[in-house]
Amino acid sequence: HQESKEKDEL
Amino acid sequence: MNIFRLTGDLSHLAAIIILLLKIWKSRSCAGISGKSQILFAIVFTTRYLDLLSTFISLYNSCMKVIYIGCAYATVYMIYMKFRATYDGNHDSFRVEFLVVPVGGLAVLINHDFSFMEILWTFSIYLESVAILPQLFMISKTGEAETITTHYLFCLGLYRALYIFNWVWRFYFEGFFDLIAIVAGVVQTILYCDFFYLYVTKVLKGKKLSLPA
Repeated sequence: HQESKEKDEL
Repeated sequence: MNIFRLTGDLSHLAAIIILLLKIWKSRSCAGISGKSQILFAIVFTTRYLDLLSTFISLYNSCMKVIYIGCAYATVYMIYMKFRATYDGNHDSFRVEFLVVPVGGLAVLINHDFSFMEILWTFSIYLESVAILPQLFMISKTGEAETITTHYLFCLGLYRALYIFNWVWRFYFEGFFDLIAIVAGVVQTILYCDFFYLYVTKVLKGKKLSLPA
């Protein structure tokens, strides 16, 4: 589930 | 973190600082679209609300704070400090034609129907088109100062480097975020015409002016 990943990109 | 991601972020930072320095040194924001800068301030504000809820890394937090701070400083300089030099007549792009559809799309197509996630999605979609008022302004006046073209080049380069970053992450980490990728590709395509003019004119020492 990609969206549960932390959004580390700016 | 990979080299494309890092150079992308630094290119983004360079763009923001070039614009601030241009305005500060020349005491003028002529040729700069205040509307694009307001859109970027909205983009950063809605995307980086997670500064208050999630800690990812010192790098991540510092860059977010710098991006937000610079975005508001730029808006302040255009609409307050150097307002007399702001070319509002040529900055006539109707931003509601961007913000309203983008808001609707963020509500319809997102990873998760939650407040934070919809704001994040909104910021991703909005960023992909936020430069349009600036490009519209250049097409309207038919020219841009060289320093403004350096700003745009760094901004476009940042998007292109992010695409390489996503290719890298897909192959080596199995990570991809379709919303970010599609919006990022759209955003990069918007710069293609400008890239062409930058390489064929500005890098050869000519001013960027469009044929009438």
